[in-house]
Amino acid sequence: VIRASNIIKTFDLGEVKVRALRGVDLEINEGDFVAILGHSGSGKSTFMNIIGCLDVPSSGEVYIDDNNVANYSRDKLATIRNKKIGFVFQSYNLLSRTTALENVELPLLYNPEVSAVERADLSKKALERVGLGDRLSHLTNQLSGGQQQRVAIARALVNEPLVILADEPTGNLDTRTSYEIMGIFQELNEAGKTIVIVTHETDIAKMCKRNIVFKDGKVIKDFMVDKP
Amino acid sequence: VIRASNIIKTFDLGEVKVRALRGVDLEINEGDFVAILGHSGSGKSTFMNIIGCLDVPSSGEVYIDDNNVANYSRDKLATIRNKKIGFVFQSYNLLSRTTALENVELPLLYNPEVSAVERADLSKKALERVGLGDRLSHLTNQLSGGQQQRVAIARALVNEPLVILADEPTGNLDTRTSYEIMGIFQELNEAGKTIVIVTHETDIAKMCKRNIVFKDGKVIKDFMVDKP
Ligand SMILES: Nc1ncnc2c1ncn2[C@@H]1O[C@H](COP(=O)(O)OP(=O)(O)OP(=O)(O)O)[C@@H](O)[C@H]1O
Ligand SMILES: Nc1ncnc2c1ncn2[C@@H]1O[C@H](COP(=O)(O)OP(=O)(O)OP(=O)(O)O)[C@@H](O)[C@H]1O
Ligand SMILES: [Mg+2]
Ligand SMILES: [Mg+2]
Repeated sequence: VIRASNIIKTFDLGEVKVRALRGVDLEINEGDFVAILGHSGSGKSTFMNIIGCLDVPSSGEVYIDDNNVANYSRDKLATIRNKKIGFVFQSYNLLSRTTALENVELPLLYNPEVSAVERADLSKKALERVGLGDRLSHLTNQLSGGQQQRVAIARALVNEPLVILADEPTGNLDTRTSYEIMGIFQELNEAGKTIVIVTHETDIAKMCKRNIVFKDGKVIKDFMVDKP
Repeated sequence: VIRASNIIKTFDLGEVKVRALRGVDLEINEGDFVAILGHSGSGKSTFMNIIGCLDVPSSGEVYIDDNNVANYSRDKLATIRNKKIGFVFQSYNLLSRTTALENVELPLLYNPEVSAVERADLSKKALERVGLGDRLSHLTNQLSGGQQQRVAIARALVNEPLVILADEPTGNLDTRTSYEIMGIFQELNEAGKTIVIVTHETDIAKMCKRNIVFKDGKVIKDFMVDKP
């Protein structure tokens, strides 16, 4: 469902070039449940932004459902990002003077098939699912770190996308809450969604079906998790 | 060195009152190395902000070196925050269009005893210590999540404070980098610094000397870690 072909990404800072991705070839198949691991700075978020159509590679191709996204119009790309892919950012990217409910409603604002009433209802359910049913009208800065992280997760799920890309979704969550979130991802995967998460915690990675390890901008390992 | 006496903190949101801290009594002794754990929303960051003099309790007292901070002038409080306490925020609070080096220099700008040359030198060393010697002139948004987290850590250390309060300092770091950061904290503790970290990872908590567990705004456990 997502194919990355020889992806190279270099950030040019004038006197210094950062080769964040140095030739990544990966296929994410429909129904996959992947954990991406690797050292800080190894290129994981850069890769996620590229396959999530939020950034473009310096060279190489990205295919979504076998279509080269380089050929897509801006509108088509925006539709993919909004409807097909749910993205949880490493730094959440919530709107600050906005309530938890309004933040989660955001992706649905662009969906003409959803009325205002349905939008509020779907958003409320998404927040209840991540345990924030009693935080709907808190502003972003009135939430704890882990609550903000969960609002970002709820927002990524509310449009019921086919692919979920979550960059460190449990980084600020205690063990029990992390397991609840992974439980949600497992349910969605069993319902047929494709899930790719970046994590640095091996316990979390073991709950997925496949693990990919990045190092210095390249994939060095790609294996299926042995289930005991 | 820090004493919290019957700390109560309630956030009043009009129709809803959130009782974030419901009576916390804690003593942090000089040279302690404490990990604070607890569920998302249990009050950990709220507590850290209060003992770090960044917020005031609704009732109860905070004593720094046996002095009630409620009696301190604003200037005195600012000096404590700047020189005595180094704070690593859960969401880093870095300045965005600012380089890693400039972000780390910030606490030293208010220190008249440090020249501009010394300031740049101390900041460079702090960044090298957290493995970012090659990222000095990257802007905040040109750094990975874990790199931003390490800039926040370097900034908290640069003034050589006696007390370090770090809210989830390894939340976005891979295992090896987390252990390097804990190694730095252990060195500082062996040199006499007092360290309090919030973490949700039990492996990290076991590297500290004392663990405190929060639940629903109260301390439910407080024990010394058994060293094997
Ligand atoms: N400014 C605020 N206004 C209203 N409620 C707040 C505010 N800040 C925090 N809260 C609430 O107080 C409770 C405690 O928040 P706190 O940030 O201390 O939790 P935490 O233990 O640090 O959680 P996490 O592990 O998720 O970071 C949460 O339920 C949160 O919703
Ligand atoms: N906009 C940018 N300009 C310059 N360099 C960048 C930019 N974004 C990222 N980098 C660099 O590219 C490298 C890879 O960054 P990336 O964010 O993909 O790492 P990561 O694997 O997600 O790390 P982490 O686990 O710390 O989040 C890092 O060394 C970083 O400094
Ligand atoms: Mg990242
Ligand atoms: Mg917190």
